[in-house]
Amino acid sequence: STVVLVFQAPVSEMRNGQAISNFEFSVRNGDKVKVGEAIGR
Amino acid sequence: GGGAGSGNKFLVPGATVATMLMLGILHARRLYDDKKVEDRKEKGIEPEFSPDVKASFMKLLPLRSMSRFWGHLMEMQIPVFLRPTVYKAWARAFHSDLEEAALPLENYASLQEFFVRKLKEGSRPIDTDPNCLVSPVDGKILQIGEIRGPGALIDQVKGFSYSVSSLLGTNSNLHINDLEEEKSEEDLSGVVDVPGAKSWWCVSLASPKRQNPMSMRPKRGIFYCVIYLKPGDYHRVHSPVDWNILRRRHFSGRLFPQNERAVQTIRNLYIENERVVLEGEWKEGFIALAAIGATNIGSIRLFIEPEIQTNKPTAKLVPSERPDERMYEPGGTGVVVKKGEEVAAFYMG
Repeated sequence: STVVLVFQAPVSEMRNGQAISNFEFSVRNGDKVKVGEAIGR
Repeated sequence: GGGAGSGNKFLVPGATVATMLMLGILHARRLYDDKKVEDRKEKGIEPEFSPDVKASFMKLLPLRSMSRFWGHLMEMQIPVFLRPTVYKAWARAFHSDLEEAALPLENYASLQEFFVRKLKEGSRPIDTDPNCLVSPVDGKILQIGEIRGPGALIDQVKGFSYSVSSLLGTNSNLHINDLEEEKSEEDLSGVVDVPGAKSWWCVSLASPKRQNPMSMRPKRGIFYCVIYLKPGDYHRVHSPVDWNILRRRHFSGRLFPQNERAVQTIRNLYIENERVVLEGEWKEGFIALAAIGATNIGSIRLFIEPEIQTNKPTAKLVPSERPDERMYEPGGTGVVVKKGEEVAAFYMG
């Protein structure tokens, strides 16, 4: 079986000349994950 | 008669040997294919979409009847003295971790009960960082990314993609479109679509040059994460964030297998298969979770809606266009769910 998550999150952008990094995945394709582990921040 | 008798005498053993031989050849072929997939992975060669005859043959099989038969088999009661042996064999075959099972093995009356077992308290600590999303299941990350531009596609595998709207449903709250120039910022405001309310989500993928650079709101993108659960994995589904679940959509669909070979050979696998979509909002906006069934694991139960029925025998042969949809607490805040809370479970059959 498969679970697909689709969600909105802030994207990285430049503001007043500063790069504001926003949502980033903390996993990659092929990684094993368990319930409760962060997949992105 | 004797001749015919002696002919019959060899019929059964002959058929048995032939069947065993065929299964052995199939198994060897399967091991060879898997070895090829592993080698490619080690060389860093990303699997590509390569439909084959077997995939088109799949459409002819009575997958739903096979799935329901498998479910009945898995629900058969196992004698208590045999349970540890059977579940240890299952754990060895599918690499399950028996130490985490909440109950002693004798307490699971059938393989189905064992399959949907709870885990011991504390087996899955939830990351409490308020700015993170956590994995809703145990499994393997197949695809992650950001959805950009028209069409809003998600890769099934390299060389084949499907659209978000066909996964979630065309009347999803997530309106993916490229905004025209003149749309003002407030059109982007996402307020949840609740009957009677005058608002709706319009999540634009307008290219950055089109979005108002002066707006103070952080730009938002749409991200996706595809996680594959192997048969031996823990199969309960938890909440990835604190969110309000506003609506549920059930697509009866087909029940193709979902293993890695199927992902590489069967077109539109995730948008043709039976699935339950939960849709709502979290602090950053829209969020949806799609639980997609497979031949051996075709049923999905929701703890927030126990009465929903999936993998029904009457499911239409051709996947119904219109999913069965339900609003939770129309006009209200939907069902409030905390990060890590159990929301659903996959069942065999």
